[in-house]
Amino acid sequence: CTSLVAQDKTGDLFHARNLDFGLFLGWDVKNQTWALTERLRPLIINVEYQQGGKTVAKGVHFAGYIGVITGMKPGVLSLSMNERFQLEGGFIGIIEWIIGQRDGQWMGFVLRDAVVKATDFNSTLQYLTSVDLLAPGYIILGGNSSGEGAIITRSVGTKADNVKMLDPAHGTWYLVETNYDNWKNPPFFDDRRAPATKCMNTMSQANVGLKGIFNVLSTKPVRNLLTTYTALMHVRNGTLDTYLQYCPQPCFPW
Amino acid sequence: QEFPPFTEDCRTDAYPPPVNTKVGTYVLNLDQAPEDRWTGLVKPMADKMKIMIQDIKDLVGIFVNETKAINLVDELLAPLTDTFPEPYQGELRGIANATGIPLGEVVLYNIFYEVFTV
Repeated sequence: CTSLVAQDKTGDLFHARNLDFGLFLGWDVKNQTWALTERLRPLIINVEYQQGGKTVAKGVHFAGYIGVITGMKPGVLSLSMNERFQLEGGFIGIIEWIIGQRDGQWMGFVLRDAVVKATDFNSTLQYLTSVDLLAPGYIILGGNSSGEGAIITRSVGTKADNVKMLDPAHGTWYLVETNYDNWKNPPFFDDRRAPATKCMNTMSQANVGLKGIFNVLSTKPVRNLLTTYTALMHVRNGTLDTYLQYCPQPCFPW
Repeated sequence: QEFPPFTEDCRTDAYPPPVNTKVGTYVLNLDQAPEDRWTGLVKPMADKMKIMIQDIKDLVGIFVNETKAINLVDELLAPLTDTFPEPYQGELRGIANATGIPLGEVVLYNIFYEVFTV
């Protein structure tokens, strides 16, 4: 996955993500595609959460998956979650849950609660930094006011390994997160951060907007054979638009 | 970006994307009972969900005895539903009822992130 939060020169925030999924889960030799990725694409749907006839949140779902990994509360915040691979990852959390040790919470449920119940950026940031999780992950958060953007690097349990904040006053007008710790170099065989960074810099802050960010996320290898969709979120306007993504060959497999 | 043809220069022409790639919207009414609120979405998509889950079963079957693995999923994961907070356990039951997909498999699909991070 690749997630981006960017602030334009007026202080307006945009949040977008590519969802890549299905690595090593079946390779279609004939079509040169990942089998599960192709199966997931037709299940993608935007969901508008309504209560009392009013929209309280929006999310991008796979039909039948009730957790949130991409979502927003109009006028308040947006979030996305990128996978973090760790040996002591979610598998141990599941076993602990099965044997009755249930302190942790499931990622999709936590994020859905966070986005539906969100009142403001800072309290949600605080909550997602310390909530007890069953699996690690990178949680990317965007708000509604200048400087409200963060990448929370989460481990299992209550530990946040790192919180990187947007800091436009000191030149950090965007944040990029893929599937690796942002304070370390990504592996040479899966570096989507450098191309995304290069394209964000080429675009420049003057051109931040849904168009520019979509172009960045559509550039190979940021877009790759695992990419199922690109979601574009604009909290201030309350819009969440999702587009299916395909990557015609030649295209990198991840 | 040093390895063409798999990489390309920063694109400036991808937006706007083709209209037929735009995803539709489903309204989830939180005032409805958890068991009912996803039915309108998952019932018409049940076949696609079953195909996707069958793919996972086929994949599992390459490594372990598929029947045993699926029995384990049904026996172990279906009762797990009772341990989830509301409204999630009600919603999972509603999806299983609406689609005819065994509850254990619906649970597996919904905790796949936790499984996959390893």
